[in-house]
Amino acid sequence: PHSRGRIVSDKTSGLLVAPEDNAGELNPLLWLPKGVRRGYALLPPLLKVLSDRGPQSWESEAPRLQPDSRALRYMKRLYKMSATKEGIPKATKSHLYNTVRLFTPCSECKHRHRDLMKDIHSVDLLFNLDRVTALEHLLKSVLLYSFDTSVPISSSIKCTCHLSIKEHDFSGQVCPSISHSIAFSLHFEVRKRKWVEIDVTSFLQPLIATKRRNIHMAVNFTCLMGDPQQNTKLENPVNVALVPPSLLLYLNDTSEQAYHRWNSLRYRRKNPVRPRRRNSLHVDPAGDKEKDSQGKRASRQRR
Amino acid sequence: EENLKEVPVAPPYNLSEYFKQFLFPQNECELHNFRLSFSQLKWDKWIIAPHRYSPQYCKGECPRVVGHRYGSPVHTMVQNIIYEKLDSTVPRPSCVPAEYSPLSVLTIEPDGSIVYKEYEDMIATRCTCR
Repeated sequence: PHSRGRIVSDKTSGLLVAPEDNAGELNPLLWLPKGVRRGYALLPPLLKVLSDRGPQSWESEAPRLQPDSRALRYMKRLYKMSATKEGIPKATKSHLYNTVRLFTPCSECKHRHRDLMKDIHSVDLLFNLDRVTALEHLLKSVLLYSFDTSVPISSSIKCTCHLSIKEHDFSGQVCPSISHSIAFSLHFEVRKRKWVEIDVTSFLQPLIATKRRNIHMAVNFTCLMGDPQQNTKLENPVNVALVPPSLLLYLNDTSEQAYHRWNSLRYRRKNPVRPRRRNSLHVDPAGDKEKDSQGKRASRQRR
Repeated sequence: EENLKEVPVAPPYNLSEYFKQFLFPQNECELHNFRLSFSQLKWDKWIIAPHRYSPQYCKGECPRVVGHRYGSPVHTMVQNIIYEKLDSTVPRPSCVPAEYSPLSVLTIEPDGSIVYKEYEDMIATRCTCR
């Protein structure tokens, strides 16, 4: 594997070289197109450090922005759910994604207005998705809200969320105009962890599919305490949208370096180097159907 | 009785180790443990999890006849014969990893965003000769 992370000038293997690496030896047809080195710069950070430039150069780069502590807490919890103590992806997790990215908004335009009954929060958010690479394909996108401490635990809350995507018209104003929007209402119970995930996959899919680097959205959040199903009166506006939401992207990285859960399963089936353990915990990509088909196959063979 | 005379005397309490040297050849190709922590590399500022990483490594000599025990391809035996009979500048087969397991890593990106990613082939789990 160590040869995979590095561009080498190797005639026999036909690997390409970056133009400035002893290009004199190879004919120009084999040079990498200009700019690929920049793409190379977007290698996942771990591989970038493991590649030929080494950790020192990594530390000498621009200082790293520190993430929001809530966001960090959330991702640590996700890590514990997805990987064992040794850091190996849990085999029981049959999730399709092999990459999850959490972005906090990099700029906000806050509008806040209050009327008699409701406490309406409206905020413009700008997310910069530069770190998403061309080989990371979107599976799901979620707006992640966290409640502040003033909300009592296991209280019932009804919220209406108004989401709109903004396009910059080139008049240069800071808060651009609205292009398309969506409104939906949520009803949920505030649990101990106080996170609410709002699935906005279908809403953001067209933007992310067109590799949009900056996503500008306005989020209008209105929450009232009470449970409409049990006909309790909606009262007591809730102070929920003080912390702007983060954007969570579940992605499938198709690059060679990323772990492809299904490949390794297929590989194991094709080359059972060791006798297959009856009780091994196989992650079943096709669900129970597959077990049946295996059972049928065995009985057919027996017949 | 004569054989016994030749056998080296080992302290009784280490009998299992003593007999092991007759069962398994010494220094043969096998997987060795190696564990590091990212703080040793000063990477823990941006690698949030895992704290420790056990890549392991393969070390040892490759026996002449590797066969099914290592799952080595036939070419391995051919290379052995080339080394022994035709050209000793051709190296003997090497002891290398044959199977890996992935590793999940949680890192902070330069722009402050956080990424969870599962990397392929990060922990050697089995060795072979080839």
